[in-house]
Amino acid sequence: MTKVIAVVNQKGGVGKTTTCVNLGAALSQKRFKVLLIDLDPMGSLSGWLIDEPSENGNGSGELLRGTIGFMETIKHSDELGVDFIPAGKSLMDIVLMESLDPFILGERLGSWVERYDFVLIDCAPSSNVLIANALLASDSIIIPIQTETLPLKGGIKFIQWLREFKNEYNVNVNILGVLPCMFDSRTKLSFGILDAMKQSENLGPMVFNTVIRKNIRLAEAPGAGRSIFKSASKSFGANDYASMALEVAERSGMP
Amino acid sequence: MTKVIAVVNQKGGVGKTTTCVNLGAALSQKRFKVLLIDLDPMGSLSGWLIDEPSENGNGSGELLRGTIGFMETIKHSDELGVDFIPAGKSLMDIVLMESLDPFILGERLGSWVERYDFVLIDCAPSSNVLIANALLASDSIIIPIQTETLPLKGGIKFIQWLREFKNEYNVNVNILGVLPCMFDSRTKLSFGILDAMKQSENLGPMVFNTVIRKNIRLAEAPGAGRSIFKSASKSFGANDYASMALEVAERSGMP
Ligand SMILES: Nc1ncnc2c1ncn2[C@@H]1O[C@H](COP(=O)(O)OP(=O)(O)OP(=O)(O)O)[C@@H](O)[C@H]1O
Ligand SMILES: Nc1ncnc2c1ncn2[C@@H]1O[C@H](COP(=O)(O)OP(=O)(O)OP(=O)(O)O)[C@@H](O)[C@H]1O
Ligand SMILES: [Mg+2]
Ligand SMILES: [Mg+2]
Repeated sequence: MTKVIAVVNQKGGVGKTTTCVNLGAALSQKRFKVLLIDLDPMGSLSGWLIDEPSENGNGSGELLRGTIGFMETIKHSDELGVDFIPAGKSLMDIVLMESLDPFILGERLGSWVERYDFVLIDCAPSSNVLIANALLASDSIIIPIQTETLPLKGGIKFIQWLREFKNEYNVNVNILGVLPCMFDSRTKLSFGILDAMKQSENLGPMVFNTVIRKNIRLAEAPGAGRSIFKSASKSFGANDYASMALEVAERSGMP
Repeated sequence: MTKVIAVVNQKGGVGKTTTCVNLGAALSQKRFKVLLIDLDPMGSLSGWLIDEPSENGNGSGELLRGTIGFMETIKHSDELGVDFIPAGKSLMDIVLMESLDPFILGERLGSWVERYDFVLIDCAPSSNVLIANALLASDSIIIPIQTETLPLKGGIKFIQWLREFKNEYNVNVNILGVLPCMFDSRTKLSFGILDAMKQSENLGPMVFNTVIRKNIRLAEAPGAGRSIFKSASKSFGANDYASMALEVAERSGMP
């Protein structure tokens, strides 16, 4: 049973891409078959996994446009042990096309995704039609929130927007969990915000038990084109994303 | 001579809002008259400066729609010594209105801005019609870039997009400077990325001399609803944004 999970938060820089790549690698280490999809026109995930810029290539932009089929978008990363779909050159423009159908990603993915146990979709910090596509194509979502004031406020506002989205499309968006990210145990601020998250009426019940700690090794991994498991396997970062993978599998009902 | 400056970068979480608020406060301390405009539907700047959520109020969304006039949007922050226009409740939806005119913000601001020396526009991490509005209403732009790998790659990609934007609208977007943000002198990564920025053909000539260091006091300021000058006036953060204000005034040709 495939689980499609969108990693979303309209607040920027909270750890969405870092979570997609490292959670994907951790799930692959636990023998799950994983597909990562870059749905962010900035292409952070693509730039991490492929050397040459994905401008020249096909990817999710072309898949959405329907100029190529699913199998032509797939690349494999030996480094992470996962398949992935890069952003592709037309993803930046596609948002400007006024009439993009919010259901198109779900249709294009169709039964192809059944080859995988987990599909993780990395999203841009926005609430546009690409986000609608990710939400409507997913079974559940993960919301990373950096443990600081502006990200917490932004995260709460995004969850309010999700409620409106559910009503507008009459769908149930299942929040798999809210993931505290970049937790810095040296600062009172991080503890204060984590507490506020756990005690919040909205967020409290959804917060993962796993907290992703701030760890410079996680920020170094993209430059090496590796996941945390290859670049610093004994680090906090590796430990945290490994335990997150267990929790995601459990919450998803995967053995 | 009023200077309208948009603070932009499609990469999220790089320090745009933090720069708008603290640079604004620093310019006000140097006796400049300052207006801040929140053009991010997430409303980070608004949430920092006003207690109750700006959902109930008027702001840049309503100004763009033309449902209210300029003077009805203006609030004053005694704390920072600046005027500001919050996001307003309809900014979140306005992006979905297919036909928003990219020149409308410039028209709505018109000659009203002449009451100020500096107008700073805080932008969302995107490249949509709201960003086009900010760029077309501005004399120059500041691009904050966090000194890490993903933000550097994202910043370079955004500058490439700006080139296309200039061609499409046949306008000159003057980059006042690229601002290194959240520089952490304890990590090799920060030094490596800062070097890469300064040595890059694209970015090098534009990088500000001022580097904004990572400083927990800057992350604590939003929770206190204050600028860094009131919450921690002797901190690195206060020092860095004060020297940045001098450099911005100099580069803008303001005495
Ligand atoms: N736990 C962590 N510890 C240290 N650094 C981290 C951690 N998580 C993410 N980072 C770094 O923080 C920055 C922001 O993370 P990332 O780009 O993954 O966030 P994002 O939410 O995907 O951003 P965007 O909104 O632009 O898509 C990056 O430089 C990344 O390397
Ligand atoms: N120099 C700094 N030192 C420490 N923390 C900082 C610094 N600059 C910003 N921050 C913190 O980093 C986080 C991201 O900053 P901020 O929200 O200003 O970025 P942004 O570019 O406006 O994000 P978005 O793309 O979502 O609009 C915030 O929690 C902020 O308080
Ligand atoms: Mg990202
Ligand atoms: Mg911001």
